[in-house]
Amino acid sequence: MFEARLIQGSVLKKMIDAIKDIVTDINLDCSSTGISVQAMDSGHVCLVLIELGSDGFEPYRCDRNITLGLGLKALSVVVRCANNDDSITIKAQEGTDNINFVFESPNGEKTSQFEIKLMDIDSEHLGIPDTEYDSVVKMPSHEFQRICRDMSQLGDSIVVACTKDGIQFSASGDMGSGKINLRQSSLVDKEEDQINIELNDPVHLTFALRYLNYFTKATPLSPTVTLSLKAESPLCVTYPIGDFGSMKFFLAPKIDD
Amino acid sequence: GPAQRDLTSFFKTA
Repeated sequence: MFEARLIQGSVLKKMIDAIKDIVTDINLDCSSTGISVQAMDSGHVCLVLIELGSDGFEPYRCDRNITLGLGLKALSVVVRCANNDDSITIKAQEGTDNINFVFESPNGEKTSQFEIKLMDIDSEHLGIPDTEYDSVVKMPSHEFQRICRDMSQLGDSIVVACTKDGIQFSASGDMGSGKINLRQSSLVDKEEDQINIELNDPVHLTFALRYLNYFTKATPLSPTVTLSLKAESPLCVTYPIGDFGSMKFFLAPKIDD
Repeated sequence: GPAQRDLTSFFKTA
């Protein structure tokens, strides 16, 4: 038996909105420690990794490791039927080919039940190596979203450069070019407004803006985002989910031949 | 311009 109740059901809605343009089907890998999802886009350019610890759910019960394959279209349709303040309970019995969703309003007056057929998803599971990054930059998530949106008006690619002076985003195209510099903040009122730059080595990488703009659909999940960069390596964009999980996007760089 | 890399060339299949 698998059962997990998320008090803030809106978190699930936001997670699905954040990935539905990148992947069509996902496997929920459920174990006693929590739920994880790994999925790649069809072009094998980016990967989504969701990790949710069991402590984010009340109750959480997973008697045996179970993989639940779901089509995002059906999942998206179902979760849209939940109100933002509803709790969402996910239930699956061993040996059945359905997953159940129960939505409960805060006062308990309204409950809704939905069932989705499980799918057998044959997905390639990648081993993500532990990486020591050249630079790790934490910034407000709306700022990152704005930069990606603005830069995509100029070109298809964005160059991200970290030096001791800060982080620079630049793009160019037929129309012209643009550069945005961010420096480490000194004094800010709210921690979530802070720009924090950890630099081990200067790094300079190019990425496709199309994917970054998909990743920023996760902005409603968290006020902050972390960009982890390493020369000639995939970028890791991390959105924390409360204090019990995270959504990470990995994007392969563009490299000169 | 630079060419888009495949993610699987960086991450091994588990």
